[in-house]
Amino acid sequence: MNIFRLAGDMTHLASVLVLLLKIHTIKSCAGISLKTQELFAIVFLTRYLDLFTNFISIYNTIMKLIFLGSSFSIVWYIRRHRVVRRSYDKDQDTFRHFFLMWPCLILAIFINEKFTLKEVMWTFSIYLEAIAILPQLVMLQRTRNIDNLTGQYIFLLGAYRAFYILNWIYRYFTEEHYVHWITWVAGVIQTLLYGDFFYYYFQSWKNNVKLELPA
Amino acid sequence: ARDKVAKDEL
Repeated sequence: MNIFRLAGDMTHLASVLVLLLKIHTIKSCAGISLKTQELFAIVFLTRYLDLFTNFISIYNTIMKLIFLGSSFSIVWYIRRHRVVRRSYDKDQDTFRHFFLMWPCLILAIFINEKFTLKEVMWTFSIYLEAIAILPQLVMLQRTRNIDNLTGQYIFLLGAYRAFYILNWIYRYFTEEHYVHWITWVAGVIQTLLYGDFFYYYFQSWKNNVKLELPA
Repeated sequence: ARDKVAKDEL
């Protein structure tokens, strides 16, 4: 464990907690894409298949349980909660996210480290995570309303993978085993996807104006 | 030699 990975995990944890707190306290999911949340739940499900079979550390297990639990409860809140679900704007959340999954699955079948079910599922989760934010970014462009918490959520989510890239660089130079190039490529693509959001987020923060995404 | 892939990350 190094400081970059810890910072990445804490930022990722903060992002899901910000979202969960927002939905739980104000009982609204306005501006939140259910499709992105469903994709994240699938990412954690397919990545943590070895949760009970492959013990790495207490920290690792607890964090996996938190990410699984939080992503599924966010999906439950938006789909099932009698108050929250009324604020879900499904006409704006139109990205056909299941279309996104097939290319990731096919790519994972052809490009992976080892052709075993667990490994293909893990690689699938890496590819899927890289593009899972797309429905949310599309929805933001459409609704143009970015309340502070949603803006912070997306910022933290983008920052976590940026910290992971620093972690991979650090591990490359300091450890004997390595992080697979698939993870590198997908992680860089994922962070780049947040690129324009980061740009507008910093602009709004610097000029102290409300966050606006161009149409 | 870089033998093992790191699989201890979240």
